[in-house]
This record gives sequence, structure tokens and C-alpha cells, in this order.
Amino acid sequence: PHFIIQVPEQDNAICFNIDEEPGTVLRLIQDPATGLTVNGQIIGDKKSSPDSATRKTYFGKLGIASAHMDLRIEVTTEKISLWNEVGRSTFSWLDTVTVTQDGLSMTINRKKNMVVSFGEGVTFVVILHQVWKNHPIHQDFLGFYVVDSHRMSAWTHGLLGQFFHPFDFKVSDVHPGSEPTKPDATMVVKNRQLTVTRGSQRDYRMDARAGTKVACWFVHNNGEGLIDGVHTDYIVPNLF
Amino acid sequence: RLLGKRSLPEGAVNGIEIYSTKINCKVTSRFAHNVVTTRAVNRADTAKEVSFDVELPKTAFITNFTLTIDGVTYPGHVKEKEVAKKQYEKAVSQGKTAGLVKASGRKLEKFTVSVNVAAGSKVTFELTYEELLKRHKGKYEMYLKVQPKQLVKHFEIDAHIFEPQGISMLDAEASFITNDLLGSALTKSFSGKKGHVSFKPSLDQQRSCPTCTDSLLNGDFTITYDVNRESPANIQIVNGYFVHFFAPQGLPVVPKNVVFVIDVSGSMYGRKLEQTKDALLKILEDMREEDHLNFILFSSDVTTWKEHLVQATPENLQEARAFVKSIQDQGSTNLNDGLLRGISMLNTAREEHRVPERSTSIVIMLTDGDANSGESRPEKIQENVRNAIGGKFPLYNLGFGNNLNYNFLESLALENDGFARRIYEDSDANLQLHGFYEEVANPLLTSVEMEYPKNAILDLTQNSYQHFYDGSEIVVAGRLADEDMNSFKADVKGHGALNDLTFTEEVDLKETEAALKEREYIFGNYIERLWAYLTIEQLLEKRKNARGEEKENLTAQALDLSLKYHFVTPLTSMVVTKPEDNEDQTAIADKPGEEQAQAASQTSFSAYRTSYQPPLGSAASYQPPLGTPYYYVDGD
Repeated sequence: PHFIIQVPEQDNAICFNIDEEPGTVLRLIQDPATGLTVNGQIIGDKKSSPDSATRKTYFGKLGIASAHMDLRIEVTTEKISLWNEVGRSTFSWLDTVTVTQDGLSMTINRKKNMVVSFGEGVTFVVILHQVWKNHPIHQDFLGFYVVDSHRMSAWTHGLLGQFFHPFDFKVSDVHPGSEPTKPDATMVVKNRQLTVTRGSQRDYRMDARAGTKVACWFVHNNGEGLIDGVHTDYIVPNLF
Repeated sequence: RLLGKRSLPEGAVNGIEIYSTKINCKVTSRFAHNVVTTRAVNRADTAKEVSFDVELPKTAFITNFTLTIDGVTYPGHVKEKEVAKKQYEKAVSQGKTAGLVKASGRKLEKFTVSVNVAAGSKVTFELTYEELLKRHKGKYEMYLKVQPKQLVKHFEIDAHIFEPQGISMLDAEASFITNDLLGSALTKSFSGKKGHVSFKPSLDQQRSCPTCTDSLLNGDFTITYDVNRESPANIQIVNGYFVHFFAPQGLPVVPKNVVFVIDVSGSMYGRKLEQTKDALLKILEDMREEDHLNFILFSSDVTTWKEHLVQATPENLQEARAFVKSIQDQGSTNLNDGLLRGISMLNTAREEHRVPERSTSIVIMLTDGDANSGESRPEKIQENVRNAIGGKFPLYNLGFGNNLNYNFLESLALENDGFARRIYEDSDANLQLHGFYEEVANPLLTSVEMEYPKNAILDLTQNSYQHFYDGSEIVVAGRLADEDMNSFKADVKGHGALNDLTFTEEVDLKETEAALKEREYIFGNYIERLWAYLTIEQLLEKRKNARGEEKENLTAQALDLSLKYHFVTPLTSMVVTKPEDNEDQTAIADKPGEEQAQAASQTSFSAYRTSYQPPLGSAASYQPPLGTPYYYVDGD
């Protein structure tokens, strides 16, 4: 999966990929103060594309949990399940349904997306990417977006969560890279100096099919140097 | 030497040969349109009487009945009951043959008609009825009674089902199919939106033994199916009418607080009490730990198992089982105080937060007789119960046996958002009781409201329900104010076990209409007829509790729709008139109510046709003499 970190203060974005084996679960967000956790499980293409050296990976399952509300939401490309201490509700991506309870609002928009809000100030959007069912290579996958995180604490961590706090980066020495349209540059971030490549990724919130191009500085090697520690530090055993 | 095959006697019985019986069913979106056609010929040298018997579900409305004799068809006309009655009485008073149709039984009504057929003549009976199949325990059930009086050369049940949501399962079973031979006559198949069941036994397959001339086709034929539920709701729109089916899946069961208000008066002595105890023990097995319960026993006095509702913990259930086993009959029937105690207990439990915030309350009352101790005036009991419940939860009444005022129980339940059910005194009464409990044991949503765009909808059927039960389905139909609208949106709001839910269904009208145009399967205006059926059913139900002007209005509306859509309801009768020997013969198809059905079964009416010869000289003003059986049973 690819990650995009938008930095509005600089009107710029940083992006990176995490390449791991299908089945791996990554910690995306963990906030000990609000008790919110988001983990994502990776899936791969059905098989490698003949013109691609590596197998593409995506998120196929997401787990959103609130320890304070004793609540878990599991989102797959097939269904959405919501648990609390009493039991489980299961919804399909063919439903258009709004679920509300104290401190939670969850809306599934049929075959498009799901918007989850925890009170005021924390809102996530999950996008359903559907491909032709009989496609020989690709399969359905999910996108995860944080559209509001201002109520999340300064202790929030995870592959996405660590970037909720303000951070600074500088890019200099822009020079031609291996591809003519993608220049390389030097980025200084978190007191580290990295070689980055100008590229673009797509934001699918508005248009789940075509997406909107987001220009970003790409950090190589699984975000090494940008993320705290190494990407394997974010591997967790289970979705919850 | 001449070799001959011995020909088994077949066909004619007493000169009448029924050579064809066909039950043709077309189900489109749960709305079943059934046509039963029987063809017979009089092989005798003299005129003979030919009977036609059909048992149809109580929930069905007859929509047509025709007689065809020697190629001439005599159609049925639906008339207001009073008008039909006058016509019928006139025929009887003039000594003419008059046919009558009436009903009895648990699930079925019996339609019987006979005509005299001249020697060598052929007669065709064709009865059409329609019903909306209701979903119970996760499937729709279509019930057909099969009981031909003789071997029939061409016997066939042919059912075609068309469900736009797609069929997920289809099965057909007959109680009389006991061997592979007859099994081979049954085929069932489904694929996508279409399902088909065919039962076509040959003459030899119908014989009760290889050399017998009597038929083994005698019993229940049941078709069950369900539809795909990729989405919780489905809206269909055709010709300006819409139907909205709602049955969400995957929701947890809302914890329930149940009080069982049980009649233990002397009349419950013996098998009835034993069966009630058996059923309660079985129900206790099905209780979920998050549920709360109590037992209120009423006879002359009221006793309770516990002072308050208690949680269905394993320990409490163990204790409850011991209590149920110890129940004994005694005294008379103080129904009023029993019910009020149960209701007050539920109200207190809620006020004192003894039950979970997100839980729902239910009163289940079982009685086998009328109140005869304490407050016994039905109107006063109704008022007391209505005031005590205050619309907060439903009351379900189970009437055990025949010695009770079922209309009162039904009225009492209906005005408190529940319903009544008769428990038939039989060996399976405990199963009937448990079966009822299973229907209401799993509420998935409470306070369900179906909302449609204001000003866009007319003539909506009931759109709010206290509960949605697992395995059932809510059906709402209506008329679009503007047929040219492009899209249609419906919201369904309800409280679930965990949270509040709003399901939204949006449909593109043109797309929906185009998708439903599979002419081969759809009988024209099925949504409009489904809407009319549902509206009449609900008007008749409301009418049971209405008084004065409101009752008159409801009656007028239901009658108007019954006449317009040709439904034989408790307000209408169908009259078929045929000239015979230069005289009129009148047959009437009626829809009896619950009380009439019971009355009929108690007085063992077995003949539905009379051929009165009035006393000479009194034809014009004939009144049946006292003590003479009078064969008109009014369905209202």
C-alpha cells in the first residue's frame, strides 16, 4: 500500500510505500489517550502482473477499535462488522446505512465509502475500491483516510498516527533522477537526510474510480528515515 | 389367443369423472396468484351433482370463481355482502338450489360448491385466489391442500416464482410423498430470479396400492423459499405503485424483558396445563442470558414467580424450570389483574433501571377462557390494559382452545401493538406455543419507522412497527403522487441492540421499472394488487377496534377497495349465477371471520349447499322454520 502524508503548512505532501507480505497486519494509528486504534491487513494481487517485477499490495481489511467505548469495527471488501459488549452487527457494502450511538456515527454509502466519526474531531473514511470480479490479477481493496484528527492526542503513534503532530521537513538539491519526469532531491526530516523522488499518488476520496492526483516527495525503502524506527516495528499480530 | 391388458378401473366414480385438476401458482415478489381448475364430465345417463372442493389459506382472498358448463362460462361477481345475501336469500326462498362457501380449520378455509350437470355434459370449475406470502423464520411458505376425491388423469401443481431479488433457496414437500415413485413426480428448480415447482403424478402413481382405485394424494403440499438479501431493503415500482420490502440481516438481537401471564384456572386442568408447562420449559431453554423474565399466574388471584423481573442467568433459569414444573391449576379466571400485574412489573423494571437501557419489553398472555373473576367486563379490561401499557410495548394474546372470546383477545392485542394467536387443542399445542414464542423471541430492531419523501407518496400502508423480528419481513406499499419522478428514496429508522440505525434505499424509477419488465412471469399490475391486498388487510384489522364513525369509514374504505379489486373479504361475497332448467342457481363465495369459523366447526356444518323446498304457497315470503338448519354463514 501507498501512504500519503499531506503537510498543509508547506502545501506539500510526502509519500512512501510499505511492501510486506499479504496477511501482514500494520499498525496505522494508536492513541493511548482516546483509546483509538486502527490496524490494516495487507492483501496482494491474485497473481503478479506479467509486466511487474513485484506483486502489488493493498489493504484488504481494516480494524478500527475504541478501547474506551469497548467497540470494534472490522471492514473488509465484503462487509462491515461492528462489535460491542452486547453483540455484533454486520452490514454489507450494498447497504446505505447510518449507525449512531453515544460518541459514534458510522455511515456506509452503498458500494462507495464508509465514514466513521468518534465524537467531534475524529473522522476516518474508508473507500471501497471495486474491480471486475473476474479480473485475472486484481481484486477489491480498501483505502483509508483520516479527514479529521484534531481531537487525537500528542501521543498518537502508528504509520499514519505519528504524522498527526506538526512536523517540519526541508527539500533541497533538486536534481534529475533515473526518470526524466521524476527529479530526485534531498529531504531533511526528523534530523535525518534522505534522498527522495518527486512523484504523485492519488487521493480517491472524491472520485473512487479516477482519484485526484497529489504531487508528493516519495521516500524510498518503506519510508525508511521518515517513519520512526523501521516499518517492521509496526507489524502487529492481529487486527485487534 | 387374444392377449389383453387388464384395464384398471379409473376415472368415473358414481358416473362423474374428474379428468383434470390443475393448481397453477404464480408468485411475483411474494404476491401469489393461484388458479385451481378442475374439469369433470358426467358419464352417467342422468343428471348428476358435481362437487368442487378447495381449501385455501385463511390469509388469501378469493378473486374469481367461474363455472363453465358445456363451453358456456358463468363468471363470478363480487358484491357487497348484504347485496349478495339478499340475492342468496331470494334464491333459497324461491326453493332454488343455492351453493355456499365457508371455512374452518387452523390455516385453511374450505370452498365447496356443487352443480347439477346434465348427462354427457362437461363442467369446469375455476377458482382464483391471491395472497401475500409472509416471511416466518426466514422463509416464505405457500401452503396447498391436496385432496382429490378420485384418481385424476391429469393432476398437476405448477408453481412459478419470480423474485427480482433472486431466489436463495426453494423447496417443496408433500406430506403424502412417502416413496420414490411419487417423488419422481415432483420437480423443483431455481436459478437467479426464477423458481419452478411441478408435481405431476401419473394415474398409477396416484393409486394408494397397485390395484386400488382410491388416491393416495391426500395431505399438505408446501412450497418454501427465500430471496437473496444482499441489501436490507428492496423497493419495486410498477405503474405508479411501489412496494418496499425490509428485512435487514446481521443485526444482534435486542435483549428482551418478557412477562408470561398464564391462566392457571380450573379449566386449564389436565392436558392443557401440561402442554403449557412443556412449552414454557422449552421456551426457557431458548432464553438468552441478557434477557429478563418473570411468570405471572392468574386464577381467582394473582401469584408471581419473583417479585421483580430477573435476568435469565443459568441459575435463575434452573429455578424457573422448577417453578414451571410446580404450576397447578386452581380457581377461576382473573385475567384483568394478571395482566395489570405483568404490565406494572415491566413498567417498574424500566423506571428502576432493572433492565438494560437498550432492551425491549413484551407481555405474552395465555388463557383458555373468558374473565370471570375480578374485572370481567371486556371493555373495562381493554381500557385498563390500554392505560397501563400506554403504547410502550406490545401485548401478545394466546387463546387456548375454543371456549373463549377470541375477538376480545384479538382486539386487546391489536390495540396494544401485538397480535393474538389461537392455540388449537391438539397433541401439538405445546409446539404451537413454542412456535409462537420463536416468532417474537428475536427482535432485531424496535420502533421501526419507514419514511418516504413527503408529498411524493399517497395511500401508504402501515409504515411504523414496534418490532422487527429476525426471520420476518416488513412490507410497506403505496402509490406515487407523481409517476414521472426520477428517483425515490426511503429511510428506515430503528433502534438496534447496540445503536440506532437508519437504512437508506434509493432507487432509479426508470431502471427499476425496466428491470421488472419480465412479462413472462409478471402478472400485470401485481404491485397495485399487492398494495390493495395489504391495505384491505390493515383496514379490516383496524376496524376491529374502531367504533362509531371511524368504524364506518374504515368499513367503507375496505369495502370500496374489495369491490374495486374483486377481492372476497369479510365485507363482500362473490355471486355466481347460472341458469339451470330455466331457473337461476346462485353460488356464493364468502370470507368467514375467526368466530364464524369456530362456530361452524363446533356445530359440525358439513354441507354447504342446500336445495330447500319451501312450504307450498309461501315462496315469496319464506322464512326458515324454527329448528331448520339455515346454511348461510355470514363471514363478518
